[in-house]
This record gives sequence, structure tokens and C-alpha cells, in this order.
Amino acid sequence: TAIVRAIANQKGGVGKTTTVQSLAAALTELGRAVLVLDADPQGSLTFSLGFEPDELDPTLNDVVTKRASLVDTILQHDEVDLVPANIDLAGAEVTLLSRTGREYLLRGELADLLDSYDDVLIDCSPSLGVLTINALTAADDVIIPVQCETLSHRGVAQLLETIDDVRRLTNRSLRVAGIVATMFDGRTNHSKEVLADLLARYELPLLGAPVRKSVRFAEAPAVGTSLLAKGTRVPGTAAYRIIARELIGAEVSD
Amino acid sequence: TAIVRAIANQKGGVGKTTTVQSLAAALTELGRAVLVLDADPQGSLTFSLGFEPDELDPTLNDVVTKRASLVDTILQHDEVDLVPANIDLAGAEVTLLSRTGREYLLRGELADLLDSYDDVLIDCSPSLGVLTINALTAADDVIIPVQCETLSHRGVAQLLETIDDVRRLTNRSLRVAGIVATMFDGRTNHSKEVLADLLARYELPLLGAPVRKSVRFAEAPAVGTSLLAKGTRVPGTAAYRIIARELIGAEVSD
Ligand SMILES: Nc1ncnc2c1ncn2[C@@H]1O[C@H](COP(=O)(O)OP(=O)(O)OP(=O)(O)O)[C@@H](O)[C@H]1O
Ligand SMILES: Nc1ncnc2c1ncn2[C@@H]1O[C@H](COP(=O)(O)OP(=O)(O)OP(=O)(O)O)[C@@H](O)[C@H]1O
Ligand SMILES: [Mg+2]
Ligand SMILES: [Mg+2]
Repeated sequence: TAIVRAIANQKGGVGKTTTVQSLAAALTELGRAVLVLDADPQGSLTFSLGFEPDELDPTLNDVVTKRASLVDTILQHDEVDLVPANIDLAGAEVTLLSRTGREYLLRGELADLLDSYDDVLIDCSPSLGVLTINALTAADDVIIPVQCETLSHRGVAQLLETIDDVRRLTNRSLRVAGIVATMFDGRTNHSKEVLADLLARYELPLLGAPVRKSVRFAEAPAVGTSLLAKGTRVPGTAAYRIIARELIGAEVSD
Repeated sequence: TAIVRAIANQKGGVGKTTTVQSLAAALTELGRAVLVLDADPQGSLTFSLGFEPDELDPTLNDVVTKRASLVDTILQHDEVDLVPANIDLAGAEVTLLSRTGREYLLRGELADLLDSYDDVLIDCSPSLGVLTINALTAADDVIIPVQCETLSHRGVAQLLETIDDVRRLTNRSLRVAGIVATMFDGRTNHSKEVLADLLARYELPLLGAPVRKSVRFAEAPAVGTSLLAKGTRVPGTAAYRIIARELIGAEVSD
């Protein structure tokens, strides 16, 4: 049965979407069947996989409004299967506000799909609202991408508090898999200092190796496929491959 | 009477907070009295000005829950006056959901303060929720920071649609001042191509000059003051000074 992982950090622009797409591609290379789920009304993951979010029907919002089931929304991409999202999803906070058990929507919908995949990766929006709480309630573990800069570091304490709440209230077995250090700039001390402080302060494991900054990552979303699938060789793609192997417990043999 | 400007882009991590802090410092240098308002539950602006968000009382959330008026929350900093925020503000979406005229809260609260300042800058969170709608309803104009990368570019069309809605429904005179190109990397073509495409596609003015990437900006929040106030000389600080002059119609004489 699939392992469900939420990729979350309410700080914006830290590499959540890039991490989901890159890890999904790396896990596919290792022969795993992967479903990715876009839980961000921005639809960045949907767009990064080459789809035009506003032209899709149904999407995750149709599951929230009960017009469709999750399996009806699944799109196939050369790398992975995708549950897409678009801006309609911005209404989810209000749609779900008074619904009993609103935190368990994703967990319930994913239950029937767990036998069809090895990994489910959920891309969260930059907020701790109802969609991110749904992702944390549905997940077995959480991966926290952190840009190694002061402002991104601050949100981690808040996120860990929210994870504690979820573990206490809606998902007793939720674990933190660890931190992915994204957009790492090895040339400056700032990245190194922030990373060292982060790991010491929160006693969280660093997954694999830091992912180095490369403009190739910023260019990739325009062509609708991950750097890994394109065969682009930058230090960052190797780092994501190491992280994927570590997540599934495979021997790292790079 | 003060000009109210909302600094908004629902894409995360594009430099909204950095732009508010840097422009505020540049406007202060030009002799303007500036109030900045943190409308993001993350409290990044509050933190970047050297305060510890969780220790503050009252904050913007107390204005939302009617425990305090806006003027009660104002903190003085060597550069600017600040209306602070912390994570309590994450409850605003729910608190305001059924309140009549909920979009006009900030505009109403700011009305008494407009005679005390020349500029009010509002730092928005990475979402198009009720707090950002409040900022757009209270604002005279909107400044859109955009990181010159594909994923950040996508959100601009959505934001312009939301601005059109606000102009039609709650703030007839809202203008778009223009785009601030943040974290510009002059060494690669990607930044240049995305910027050129952005300006052509949306027919928006580019304010001043692109703000070049520098790790100094990522380091600044840790010391609680802007690069401009510290006297750090990087291309980015000069760009923010040019943008500030352009905003107030002053002769650019660098
Ligand atoms: N290793 C890297 N090197 C350089 N750029 C990167 C790297 N990883 C991601 N990026 C770029 O940084 C920007 C932010 O990344 P991304 O959109 O994945 O972050 P996010 O956390 O999902 O943002 P949001 O909070 O808006 O959902 C994107 O333009 C992306 O292409
Ligand atoms: N010109 C620049 N060069 C390099 N780094 C920068 C620059 N401007 C901002 N940064 C850094 O980039 C990161 C994102 O910037 P910032 O937090 O201001 O964006 P934001 O849009 O306010 O994010 P959020 O969506 O989370 O509110 C921060 O670590 C900031 O210090
Ligand atoms: Mg994202
Ligand atoms: Mg910010």
C-alpha cells in the first residue's frame, strides 16, 4: 500500500512544488508507481507538469464540492499520475468551513487509491489552512522544504506546532521525515549558517544532501517536465535522486 | 493625506516583504513619514523589523476581532512605524466570514491615520484571501513584485483578475502602479526573457530598474533592519531607491 507524504511549509517560494515534481520523477526512475496531488489553488504543480490548470475539469475542487471523486480527476503524465488543481480550489476554505470532519476529506478520498500506487506526494500551498491540514491528516509523513535563508527558517517552528496539533487531533501516526534544503548556495556562508542552525535547533534529519541552486530549476516549469526526466545534469538533480533513495530505504549507490 | 499602496502577489517567496521594507526605508530617506502594515499571519515584516511577533500585543488580529483599534497597535522602529502581525491573524478568514462589509475593515481603520503619514505600505500574504482583499480595497494603488521566473509569472494574470473584481465591487479607483522585478539574475537569459514576456503580455509598467539578486537581502531579516538603513551598497538597494523616487514623482537624480 502507498506511502502518503505531504510536502509542506507555509513560507512561500521555498521549493515545495519543485521538490514534489523532482522527487516524483526520481521515485519513478526507481520503478515506483507515483501519484502526485496538487493541493494549491495556484496550480503550480499542475502547470509544471505541462497542463493548463484553467482548462481542466474535473479538478480537486470538484472533489471538495462533491461533484466528482478523486479517481475521476486523475491525469496521466509521462512521469507520474496527477490530481490537478486550479484557482477554483481557493473556495475550499469556505466550502468546508461548516462541514463535519472537514479535515478528513483527502484521507477518505485517497483510501481507495492506496493499493494502486507506491507513493503519493501532496504539494501544499503556502498556508496552514484547511487544505494543508487535510494533507497532514492524510499523510504518513511530512517533508519540509526549507530555503536556507532567515525568513524561511522562521516558519519551521510554527509548522512543527501545527504538525503536533494534527498528530494529537486527527492523525496520531504522522511522522516528520525531515528537511530538504532547497536552493542551497554553497558559495555564501548564509546558507550554511542557516542550515546548521536549523538542524541543531529542531533536531530534524536533513534528507540526503542540500539541493544546490540552479537556474535550470526555474526554467523547467515552462516546458512541463522535471529536470530529472529531461536528463539535465546539475548537482540539484543528483541531490533529489539521493533523497528519493533515502526515503524508500534503498541503498544509495551514486 | 497618505497614499496607501498594497504590495501583493499570491505567488510565494517573490520578495513582497523585502520590497515593503526596502521601499519604506527609501521613502523615509526621502523625508516621507511612512507606516507599514503587516497583513500576513507569517509576520515576516514584523520579524524583519526586529520584533518578535509572538510576544506582541495588540497586533492586527486584535483589530480584526475588535479588541483594539489600528492606532493602538502601532510600533515605532528607527525606520518606520509598523502595524504588526503574528500567527493569530490566521484566524481572520473565519472571524470575518459572516461579517457584513468584511472587505472594508482595513480601509475603515486606516481612514483616521491618513493625515499622520505620507505613505502607507501593506505587506500581503501569499494568498488572495480576505486579508489581501482588504488590502486591495484600502489601497490607492498596487505594486506587484515578481521574481523573474516562470512559476512566479503565472500568478500575475490571476492577480490582475482579482484586482479587476475589487475595482468593480469594493474600490473603484484602485490603480496598478506597476511591477517590481525582484531577485533579478542578470547573468542568465531566463530572468531577462521572463521579464520581457511579462511586460509585453500585461502592458504593465516596470517600476524603476530590476532589483538584482544578492545574498545580503536574505541576511538582512536576521538583524531587524533593511539594507538601505544599514548603508549596505549593493545594486539592489540602488534599484529600490530609484523605484521610491519614481513612485513619489521625484526627480531621479542618482
Ligand atoms: N534548486 C533550485 N535552484 C534554483 N531555483 C529553484 C530551485 N528550486 C526551485 N527553484 C525555483 O524557485 C521558485 C520557487 O520554487 P517553488 O515554486 O517550487 O516553491 P514553492 O514553495 O512551491 O512556492 P509557493 O509557496 O508559491 O507554492 C520557482 O521559480 C522554482 O523554479
Ligand atoms: N533581491 C534579492 N536578492 C536575494 N534574495 C532576496 C532578494 N529579495 C528578497 N530576497 C530573499 O528571498 C526570500 C523571499 O523574499 P520575501 O520573504 O521578501 O518574499 P515574500 O513574497 O514576502 O514571501 P511570502 O510569499 O512567504 O510572503 C527571502 O529570504 C528574502 O530575504
Ligand atoms: Mg508551490
Ligand atoms: Mg512576505
